[in-house]
Amino acid sequence: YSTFPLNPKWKKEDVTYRILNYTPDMLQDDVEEAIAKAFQLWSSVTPLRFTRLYSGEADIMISFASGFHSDFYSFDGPGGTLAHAYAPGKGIGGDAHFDEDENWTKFTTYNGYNLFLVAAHELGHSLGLGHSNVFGALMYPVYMARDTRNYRLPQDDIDGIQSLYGPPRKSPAKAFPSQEPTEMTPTEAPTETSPHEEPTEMTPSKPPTRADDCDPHLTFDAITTLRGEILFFKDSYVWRKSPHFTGIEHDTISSFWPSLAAGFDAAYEIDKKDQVIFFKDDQYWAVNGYNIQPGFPKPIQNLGFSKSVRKIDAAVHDQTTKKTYFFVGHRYWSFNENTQSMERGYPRKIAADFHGIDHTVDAALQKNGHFYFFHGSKQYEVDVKTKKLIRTMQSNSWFDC
Amino acid sequence: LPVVPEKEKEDIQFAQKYLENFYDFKEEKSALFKSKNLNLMSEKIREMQSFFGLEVTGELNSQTLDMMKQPRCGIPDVRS
Repeated sequence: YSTFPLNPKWKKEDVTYRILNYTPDMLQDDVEEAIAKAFQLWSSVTPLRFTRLYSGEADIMISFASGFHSDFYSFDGPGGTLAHAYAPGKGIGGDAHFDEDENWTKFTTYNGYNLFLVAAHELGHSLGLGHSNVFGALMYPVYMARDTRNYRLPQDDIDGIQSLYGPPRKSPAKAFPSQEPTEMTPTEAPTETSPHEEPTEMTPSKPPTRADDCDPHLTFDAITTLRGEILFFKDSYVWRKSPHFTGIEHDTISSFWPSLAAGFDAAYEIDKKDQVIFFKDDQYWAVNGYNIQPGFPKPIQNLGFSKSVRKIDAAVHDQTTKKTYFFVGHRYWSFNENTQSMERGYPRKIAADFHGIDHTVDAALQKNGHFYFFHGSKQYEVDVKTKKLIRTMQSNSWFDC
Repeated sequence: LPVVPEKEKEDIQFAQKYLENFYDFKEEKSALFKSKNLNLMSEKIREMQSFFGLEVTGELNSQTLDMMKQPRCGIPDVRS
């Protein structure tokens, strides 16, 4: 890796950015998501925190332009130079410019340039990195098309940026800060992309390490489907099983949802809305992909629970009946997603309706016409229609152990 | 210029522009220093070849020209 002469860098951890304009090649949402993800790459390995502004002067001003665009480095039409950015500093310092004559894409294609990849590279410059001669590094000067679905920052780039800003703080995230609007004007509500929160006296000194896939004692906090994949959550870790790649992918929750880094009690997907609902303590969130929907978190009482219910053990959505089952202790509720209301006659005893399930449920999943109720290191496959127990398996049988 | 197969003038101008943009090559305008230009350019081609892990020859060969034509970031690779 390399840095700029005299090692210019931001002398603060709170860095702002603003997107001045957009490319007609992509949906505005996709441009914003690509740039937010690019910032997350860097915030996840440094103490830096990036907040988006919607007006006024930000540290890093991001824009699309063609040919001459009022700096000394005119763009050169399709191909050749794709973008450039300036080292940290006042005025144009930190700004990133993208050549509008290129075809910008959300995904890696053979006839366009992945905006997330190029933005991540340019933001490396905006933060003080120069080019790297390590082939495959993000800061390698030549564009290299690659799969970005589970893109990881190469070690050379991590070493480079940490030589300027150091590693991320050790304090784990405070559980779910309120995302109330800040005192800035509503148009400037910040979008936080860094997992950093103030340590509280409740936080454990050392976060637990991820258990092995085939650990016979492996248990889960929550499990959900998400766009055809299955995500298994334990503490701050995620095990991903996808039809698109073999084996199990390991991630941290913060790499998808930085402000929800501490983990979940329950989760379920409403596939028709492309929405996943996460539960932690007495709050719940709705997410679409990476994006947490505005207005969340909300108290679980909004769903119809009484104040005495402080947390949810597990949740599972039945796509055919459009009912969601919530499990708390030895009881469960049925929530009608169409009417957005709890069904009458609940809570009921789990064992009364699901024969053979006479214990609490840690996590629940619906897949292939079956429910899977997880309790400790065991899971129970139940027929969705008859609610009859079919068989018992190890909780981690999905990991091909 | 260093030993260059009979290439079209266009390739050489492209290479010269690339080295000016990204490797701090400054051409001596005065015709008196033609030979100096050649050495300087060859030196800059070496620097670029070394940066990209190409064979360091100082010659504007096809691998070097192919690398120069890759889409890339507009920030220089080296600077004085």
